[in-house]
Amino acid sequence: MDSEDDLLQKCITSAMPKQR
Amino acid sequence: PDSPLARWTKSLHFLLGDQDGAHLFRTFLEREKCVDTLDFWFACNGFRQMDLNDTKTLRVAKAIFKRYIENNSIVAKQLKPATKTYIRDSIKKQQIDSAMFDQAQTEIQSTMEENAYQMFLTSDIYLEYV
Repeated sequence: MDSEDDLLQKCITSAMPKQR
Repeated sequence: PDSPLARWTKSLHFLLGDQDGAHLFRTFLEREKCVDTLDFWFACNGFRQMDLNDTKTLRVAKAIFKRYIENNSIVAKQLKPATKTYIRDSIKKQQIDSAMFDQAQTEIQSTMEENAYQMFLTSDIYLEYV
């Protein structure tokens, strides 16, 4: 199971803009 | 049409919607020791996309609360007490809602627009990139 920190990091990364 | 770079100066929204813009702004905020405000802003967007039926979503809400709101971090300092109380209560009652961080995100965004974003547009990091 992912740690809370991992989950948070994934959440942040998922919202970041992708390549133009 | 405007280049992505020209759009960065139009609004924070355009800057953060562009990969290079978001990256450069993040570098600037790291230097200014307030990168947490940007990570929180992205975390709020990511949280809004999560499935409320997934048990991970409650864990992420708790993680956001613990990392940015419960403590005395720069994000916590910029939020209204009522906003923090609302989120604390929602988590305590396990009443998770996609919009539960919206108000907090709006408050952080306003502060960023008034301060960090304006400073960024005159910073050497930005000017050298341009």
